[in-house]
Amino acid sequence: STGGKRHQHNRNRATQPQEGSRGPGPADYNSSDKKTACRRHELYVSFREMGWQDWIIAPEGYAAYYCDGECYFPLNTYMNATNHAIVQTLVHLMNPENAPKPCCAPTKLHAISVLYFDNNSNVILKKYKNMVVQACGCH
Amino acid sequence: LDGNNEVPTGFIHRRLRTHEKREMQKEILSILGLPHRPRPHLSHGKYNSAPLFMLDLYNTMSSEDKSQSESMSNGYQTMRTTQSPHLATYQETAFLNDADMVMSFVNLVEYDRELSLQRRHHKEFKFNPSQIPKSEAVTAAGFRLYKECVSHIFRNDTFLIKVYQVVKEYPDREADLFLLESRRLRAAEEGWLEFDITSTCNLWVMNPVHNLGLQVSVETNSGQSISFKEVGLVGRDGALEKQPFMVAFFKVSEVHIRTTR
Repeated sequence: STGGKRHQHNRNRATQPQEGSRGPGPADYNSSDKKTACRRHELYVSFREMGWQDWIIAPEGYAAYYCDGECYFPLNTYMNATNHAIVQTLVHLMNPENAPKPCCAPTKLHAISVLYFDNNSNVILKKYKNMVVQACGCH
Repeated sequence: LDGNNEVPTGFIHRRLRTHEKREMQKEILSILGLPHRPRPHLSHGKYNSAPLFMLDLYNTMSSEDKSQSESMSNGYQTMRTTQSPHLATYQETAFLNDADMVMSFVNLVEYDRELSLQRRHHKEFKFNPSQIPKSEAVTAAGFRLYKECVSHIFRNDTFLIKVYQVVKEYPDREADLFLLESRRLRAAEEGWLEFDITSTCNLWVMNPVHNLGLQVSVETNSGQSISFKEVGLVGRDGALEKQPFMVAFFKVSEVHIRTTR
């Protein structure tokens, strides 16, 4: 609650999301938006292209992926979204100048293992958490 | 890079300049928790025993991760099926499941002194686990030696191998030793031998000054000292893929905090 007149003003705007908002409302959502909708994109981090074959034994690289795209309303029709992301979208619709849209970000991340030599030619096998995006969603 | 061969909106698509590439490499190194890229001194083009063993562990870990994510989507439990010539025991794979990091250490003894002052055959091994951060706790450590089949000795003969931790060294007399394990070997036996040195490795990590290495000796049934070569044990002069090494399994006890850059 922001209280007083301002609260009343925002609530009015919330009932008319199209007015003054930058993102499309539920009625505006169509197939062309799917291209810009929050989703997972491929991104391969190549250790080989970095010229690290002399010290990284495995892997040659890994598919890290990244999340990109817009978080449109209603979020839950097409993707993972936190409950608060829906609230955040509503606040953004009410006050687009000050409140940002929810972020398109990873919702599920996986680990990778990397095998490499150290300076003393000892070999290290290490598990790195949260390196690969499994799923994207709105936060 | 995009799976649909489209460059997403707002994504800058261009070739990186040299300094940008360097910055990118720096960031990836930071993700890997390394201050700079390691520069190993690899005298041989071919991997020796330790990297081969570690590669087996890596493949086991990767196939497990893969089957786990598949089983998660299928709703089935998976079983480990990897069979490898280098991966020794079931126990090792059990340690692997619990470990956040595994590390192999090369033997630092440059010149073999096979005979002691009392003409006793033995081999010395030294490893340096002192650079391990204090946040990494050793859950298991093993010393691995390869034994070849020896045909010139009667196949049913047995020998007694003894692995010691060197406790104190003297210039004019034999070192003080602590027996870690003794094991009977058959002459015809072939494969990797693994000795548990977890407590010794923990001591070396905590107090590097106590790290005086290991000593290994072999005796015949009659108690006579015998050389490594005679019983088929491979030392540093043997085949690359059969060289002795140490392996340690670690569990991270602290959350890794990246330093401010």
